[in-house]
Amino acid sequence: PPTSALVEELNRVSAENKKLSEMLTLMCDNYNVLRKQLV
Amino acid sequence: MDYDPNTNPFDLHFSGKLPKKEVSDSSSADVKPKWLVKDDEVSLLQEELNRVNSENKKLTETLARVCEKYYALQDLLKELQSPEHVKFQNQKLTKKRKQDLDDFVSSPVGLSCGPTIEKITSEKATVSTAYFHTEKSDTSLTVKDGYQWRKYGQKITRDNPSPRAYFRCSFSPSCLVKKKVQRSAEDPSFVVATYEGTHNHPGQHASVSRTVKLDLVQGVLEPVEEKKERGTIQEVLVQQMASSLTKDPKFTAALAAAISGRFIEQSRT
Repeated sequence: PPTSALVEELNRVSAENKKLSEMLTLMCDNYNVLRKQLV
Repeated sequence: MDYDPNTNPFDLHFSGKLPKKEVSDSSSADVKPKWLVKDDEVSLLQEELNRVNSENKKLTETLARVCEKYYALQDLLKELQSPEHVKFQNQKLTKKRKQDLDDFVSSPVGLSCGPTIEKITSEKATVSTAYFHTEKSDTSLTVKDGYQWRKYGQKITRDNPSPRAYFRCSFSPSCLVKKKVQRSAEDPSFVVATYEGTHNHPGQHASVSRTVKLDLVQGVLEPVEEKKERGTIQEVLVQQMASSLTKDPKFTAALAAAISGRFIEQSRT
């Protein structure tokens, strides 16, 4: 594949990774808050 | 175990690992052909793409696991805060009292449509519960307790199909007493009124009582002034049994015969 297509795909996947990472951080925060409520 | 996304092993800063164009001197540029450099770059890009894709997959899996745990925990919290659970806890606290009340309610001796059956004081001094006998067809949820009330809300609870009505004292805001009224889930022929607070004024019908006293001569019920801490469930039960007996012609006849026999006996001696 051409380099430009690879770079484009890499950018797309890494942007998706960033979103996933943010969502994970948010869910972890929420989980820990909920856990403290129960403890 | 706390989840800390900062400790996840995924490295998202791939940009630093992207193939950089070497600032090479003229001699090294001459050594490597341009097409070969292009191949290396593509290879590195492909490798980086694979790595990021793999991270993506792991992140998705981790997120799914955390979400699953989060929702399980949320369900548990909801369950603990549900009215059923709170009710269960309350039932454990007042199990004996409720047992007494159930015994009373299931007794065949009772009032057909009495104003008030019993007052039960809960653990908190300011909260009390009263049971009112009512017709099953009556859906008004109004009870005659000697005070005037203003209805301010109604809702359906999950633990009971009948709606629960909320009232505040008509003297509000100077009197802050509130009550909620709902048909009993256990026995629909009763409505349960839960009072919060104590009135700072006399009731509209001060002579109307929450407790009832029997007039055995007339055999009817008449309201008397409420006495605090008077009348346990057993006491009311005894009174009602006596009331029932006075209405029984056989018992009355037997009693009259016994009394007249006693008189005759006394007149002989």
